[in-house]
Amino acid sequence: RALGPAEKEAAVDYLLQYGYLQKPLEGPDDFRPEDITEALRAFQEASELPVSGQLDDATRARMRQPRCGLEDPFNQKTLK
Amino acid sequence: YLLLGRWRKKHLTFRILNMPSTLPPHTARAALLQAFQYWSKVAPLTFREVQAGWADIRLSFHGRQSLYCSKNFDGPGRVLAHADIPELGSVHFDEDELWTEGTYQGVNLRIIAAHELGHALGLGHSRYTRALMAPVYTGYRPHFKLHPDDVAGIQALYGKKIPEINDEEEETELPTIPQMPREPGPMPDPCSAELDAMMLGPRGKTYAFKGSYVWTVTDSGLGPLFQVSALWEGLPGNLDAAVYSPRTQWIHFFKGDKVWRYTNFKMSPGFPKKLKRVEPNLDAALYWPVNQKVFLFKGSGYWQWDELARTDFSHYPKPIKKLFTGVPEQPSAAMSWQDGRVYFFKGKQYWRLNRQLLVEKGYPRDTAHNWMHCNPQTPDTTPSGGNTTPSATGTDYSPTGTTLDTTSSALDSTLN
Repeated sequence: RALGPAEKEAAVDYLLQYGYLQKPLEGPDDFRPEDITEALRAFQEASELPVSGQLDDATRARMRQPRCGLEDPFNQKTLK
Repeated sequence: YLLLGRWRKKHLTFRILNMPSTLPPHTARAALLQAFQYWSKVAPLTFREVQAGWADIRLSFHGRQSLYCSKNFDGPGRVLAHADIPELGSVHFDEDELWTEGTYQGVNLRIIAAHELGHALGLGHSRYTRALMAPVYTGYRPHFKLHPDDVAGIQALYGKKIPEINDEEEETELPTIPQMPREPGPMPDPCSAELDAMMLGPRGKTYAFKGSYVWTVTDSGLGPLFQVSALWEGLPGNLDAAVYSPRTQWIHFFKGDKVWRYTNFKMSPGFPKKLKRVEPNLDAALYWPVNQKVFLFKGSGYWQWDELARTDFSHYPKPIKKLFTGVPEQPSAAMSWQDGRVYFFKGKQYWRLNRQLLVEKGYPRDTAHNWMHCNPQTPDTTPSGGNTTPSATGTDYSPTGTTLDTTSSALDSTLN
C-alpha cells in the first residue's frame, strides 16, 4: 500500500539515527532516492530481512523493535 | 564485531548512581554485577565497585529529560539504553522501560547492561543478530551467554583471560544466577585494604579476604571481588583467619569464638563449631607443609594444631618469635605459599620467611604493590633494602605496560 509521508519520514529518521544514511555535508538537505534505497538495503541485510530496498512491512516492523541507542556500522559507505 | 575504542588499563572501577523503579534494588544490583561478570570471565578485566566519588564506568537511569545527558530517551520501547565508548564510561538506561529479571516480560536489565558495558569497553554493534552486541534486543534468554563474536571482540581489545581455573574447578565456579546478596559491607579497595586473611586454597589459588569480600590473586592480576557468602555459603564476612590444609583438603575459617569447615565450597556437617581449646578472635592461620600442621596466631602467641589427632594445647600459646623469627606480633594474615615460603601480612606490609622460618633480607615490603598489582607506592614507602624498583608516583597503568611491566617484574621477583 502507498506509504504516508509520516511513515517515510520516520524511516528516514531511523536510517539517519543509526548510521545507515549520512546527512550530505553540503548541497540540498533531502536525500536522493538511490541513497535511501542503498541505506534500506544495508539495513535489511544487517537485519537478515529480504533485501528489497523497499520500505516494506517487515522492514518497518523491525524498525519498531526495542534496541540500543548507538549507531550501527553496517553501511560501508556511511561507516567510511 | 567492531572495535570503537579501548581502556588503557584493565582494572576499572564502576559506580551505580541510581536504580530502576520496576525492580527491587538488590535484584537490579545483582543483574548489573552479573553483567560485568560476563566480560570479566573472558577477558583480563576486573571491575571494582565504588560507592562514592569518581568511577571509570558510571551506570544510571534517566527518562525523556536529563540534566547530564544530551540524548533523551523516548519512553517505553524503541531506544532502551545507550553508552559512551572508552574512556568516557557513562552508561544510561531508559527509566521508562519495564526493567525485569528472570521473566520474558519487559526488558531484561542484565542482558541490556551487558550490551551497554560492551560499548563502554570499546565494542560497536555486531552483524550477528544473535550476538549480545547486536543492535536489536532479542528478548530474555534464561541461560544467556556471550556469543563467540562478542568474545572475539573483547579479546581483540584486551586479550584472552588467562585460565586460572582448571576444568575440574568449573563446577565449583560461582552459580550463574547471582546470589541474592544480604546487605554486604562496602566493597574494599585491594590497593589500600589491610587484609583480614590470606589463603593458599585448593588447586593453588590464592585468596585474599577483606570485609564481606574475597578475591583471587594471580601473577597476571586480581580476580573480581565476590561476596564471601557467594563462594562459601553460610560464611560471614570480616573473618579473623583462613587456612587450607592439603593434608585433609579442609578449609577452616575462624571468626570470633567460632570455626567453620568447608571442603571446596561445601560446609562440613556440624559446623560452625565453638572454639574451645584455643582463644577466640584469632589474628591469622597457616598450614606448614614441612610438618603438615596448622598454626594459629593471636597477639604474640601461636598454637600448633594436628587436625587429625587430639592435640594437647596445655603448653600453648607459645611465643611466635621463638619459631617465626622476625615477624610482627598480631599479624593480620599469614600463609604458606606455593614457593615454599611463609608469608605474614600486617598493615600495608608483608614479611617473607625462608624454610628455616627466618624473615628474609629486604622485608617488609609493600603488599599492594607486590601482591595486588597496584600502582607503585610513592618512593618514601619503598622499604629500606627492598630491591623494589622505585617508580614515579601516580603513573597509571599504561598501554605500553611500563607500569604493568614494572609491577610484574617486581611481582616476579616476589613470586620467585
